[in-house]
Amino acid sequence: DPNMKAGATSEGVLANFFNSLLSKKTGSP
Amino acid sequence: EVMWKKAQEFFQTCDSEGKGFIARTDMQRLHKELPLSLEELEDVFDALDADANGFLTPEEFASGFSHFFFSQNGH
Repeated sequence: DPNMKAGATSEGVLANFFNSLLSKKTGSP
Repeated sequence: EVMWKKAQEFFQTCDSEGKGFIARTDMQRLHKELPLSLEELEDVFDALDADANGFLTPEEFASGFSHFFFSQNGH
């Protein structure tokens, strides 16, 4: 199912994105 | 509460001009600041843009963030 695959990918990419934002914030106060 | 504040903080990081929404070009600008490729940022934008109108509202952003937040924290 391509939709399921897209969903899983976007979840991973969102996690990646928000984690990057989190580490950016904590990295430079 | 904490989640909502974080979402707003991140929204402002993306909306560097303070327009009140995030456009695709704003997302691409983050390429310089975050270790993500342009393609990944496009995917992030598409994933967050629930109504696919090309703009991310604070609500759409917060909704995407809360989804991430709760999947990371379990509850």
